[in-house]
Amino acid sequence: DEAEEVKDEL
Amino acid sequence: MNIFRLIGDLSHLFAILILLLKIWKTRSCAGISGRSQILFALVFATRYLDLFTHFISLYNTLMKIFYLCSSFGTIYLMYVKFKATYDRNHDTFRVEFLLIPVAILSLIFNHEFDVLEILWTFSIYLESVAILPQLFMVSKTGEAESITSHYLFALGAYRGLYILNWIYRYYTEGFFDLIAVIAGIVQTVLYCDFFYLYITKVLKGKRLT
Repeated sequence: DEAEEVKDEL
Repeated sequence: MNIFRLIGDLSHLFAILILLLKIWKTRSCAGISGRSQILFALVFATRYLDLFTHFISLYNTLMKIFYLCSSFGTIYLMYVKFKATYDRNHDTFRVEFLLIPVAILSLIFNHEFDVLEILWTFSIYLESVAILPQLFMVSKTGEAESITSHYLFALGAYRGLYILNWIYRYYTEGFFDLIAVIAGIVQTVLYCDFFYLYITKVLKGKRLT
């Protein structure tokens, strides 16, 4: 499974 | 985290706080669009579902919780506590004209066809236009109190600062999110006319008319 992009912005 | 992002977040926080304080101190929500406030609450509720799936940082979690609580708090003040002062006759923007296109766009243009991702996309697109009922209300009544103008300025400045943050992140980290960038530009452009009036009138002590 490819790495999920974590959304660090608000 | 860079300086643009931090000031952007603080500007957003400041906007929400001055709105809450204005309503609380004056015991009135006159001049504020409840429809925009409901749209913002919907934006936060659909975007911050990742509170349950990812932990990013304490800062991130606390800010998300603050935005969620404050937006629902604002709605409570407007529709329950100070209901009598809510200017509903001037708050008539048809929100379905925003919600339906935004829902369709988020189903078509998203990073991944997945429930959380579509809801995130929906929130990004919705946020870009959520201020329209408020701007419509200001144009309809032909004026805004200074405090409402400060609120709108801080709220508009936040996304403008995010654009600088994205430019910075693109050059330093290679980070680029097309959906957020396009929506952020649309959102900032919607405030341009207001920014012009704010600088030429409100900062010189005149009322925004």
